Amino acid sequence: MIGQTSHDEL
Amino acid sequence: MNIFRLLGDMCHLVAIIILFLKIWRSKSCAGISGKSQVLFALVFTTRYLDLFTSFISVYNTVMKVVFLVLAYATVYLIYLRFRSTYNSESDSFRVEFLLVPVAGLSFLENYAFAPLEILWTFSIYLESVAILPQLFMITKTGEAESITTHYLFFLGLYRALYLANWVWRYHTEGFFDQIAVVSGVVQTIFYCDFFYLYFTKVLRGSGKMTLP
Repeated sequence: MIGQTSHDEL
Repeated sequence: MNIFRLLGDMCHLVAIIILFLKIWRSKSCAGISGKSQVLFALVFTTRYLDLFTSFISVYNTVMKVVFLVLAYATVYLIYLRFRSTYNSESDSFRVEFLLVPVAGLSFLENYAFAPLEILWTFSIYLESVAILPQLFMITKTGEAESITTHYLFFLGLYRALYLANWVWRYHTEGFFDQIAVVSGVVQTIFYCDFFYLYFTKVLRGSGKMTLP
């Protein structure tokens, strides 16, 4: 999913 | 979460702790680029603002706080506590040559033109070049203490493991973060030269790394 704006990585 | 990302985060934590303890115990930041450490503190600050807006997991929150605290504590040691041991004349990389293009690019190439998203993009681009002042300083002085090379090894390894994490996530959950992946590849490429020297010099027990 390109372009997601929730980032779950450090 | 997958093993590559967990190992990557642990390598990142180990790297930051190695550097902090080295400075703290030797009471000296000789050979360490304060500029790179300031850039890393800036990377964490601009990336972890979502600490206040979204909760992902206890692990995520705890690690973000730990990284922020250790990054600022390291900058404090270099520029305040042990500033008399800081080699500012060797730490001469022009960071504005990094900050301006990175800031410009984060406005041009991002997932959403929103403040938090642009700051996150800025932190991703900045992290890929933040180590350059440190690598430049080592080429300038022509050597690095072995503890500093271990710090750089784990720091380089962390993002290389993240590349494996992105391959894994792409194949298992269709996840693909183009900005993070491209920046991560660039970041890891910057370490290749160092990795070669690390494996051929430091791990052969020659202790200090002296550049040819």
